[in-house]
Amino acid sequence: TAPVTMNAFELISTSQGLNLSSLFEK
Amino acid sequence: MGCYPSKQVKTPGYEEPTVLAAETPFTVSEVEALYELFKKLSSSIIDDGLIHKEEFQLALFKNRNKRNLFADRIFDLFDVKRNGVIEFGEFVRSLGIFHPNAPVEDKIAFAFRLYDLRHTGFIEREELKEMVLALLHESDLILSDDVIEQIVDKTFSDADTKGDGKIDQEEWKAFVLKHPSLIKNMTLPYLKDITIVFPSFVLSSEVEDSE
Repeated sequence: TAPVTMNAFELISTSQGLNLSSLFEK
Repeated sequence: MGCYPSKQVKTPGYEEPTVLAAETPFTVSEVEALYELFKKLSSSIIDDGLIHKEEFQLALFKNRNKRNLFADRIFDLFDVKRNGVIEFGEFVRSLGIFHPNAPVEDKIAFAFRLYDLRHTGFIEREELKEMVLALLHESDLILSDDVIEQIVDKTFSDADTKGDGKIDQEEWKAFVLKHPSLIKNMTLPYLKDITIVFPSFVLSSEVEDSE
């Protein structure tokens, strides 16, 4: 996919800082 | 069961599970399980029953010193009282938004507040660019300034349908409904299994058994 077709919000939603599933790791 | 657990000293900011269950998609036993998770997170560095930012970073990144724009934003939104720590009630109410059964509107609104970095009531172009740059930095991705500008411009022109240079809540909602994957990270399937992952009766049962 060419970068210009990327959705910027889609890109930032991949941040590790937004992935709260790591809070549940034992 | 006995009454042993209710005699335990609760930490400041503790709220009764029945109260929190009534206000969130969680059941009482799920809130009790979340309390076990909360105790673990809130005692990882400073054992005071409150989640400090370093403890939040440690849980997310396995590194207490890792700064991240988005983790900071999440922490700030969870810290409803704005006193620099996350209390149990704040933790449960905020995580409620991430429950698979929480209303989509709540998830959309939370994401909007997350991305409204300067609390202006709008997502502005500069904020979007700042977030893209933060993500690229976090991911060790390098794109030319031209390409970054193009990505931001394209997204902004798609979302800013009124063309006034900023994305309001109405535009954001329409944009997310068109691109539902944007709020995929606002749902944590783990929350449906929380009583299995963090059974709330284990510790007190063990104490009773050993007596």
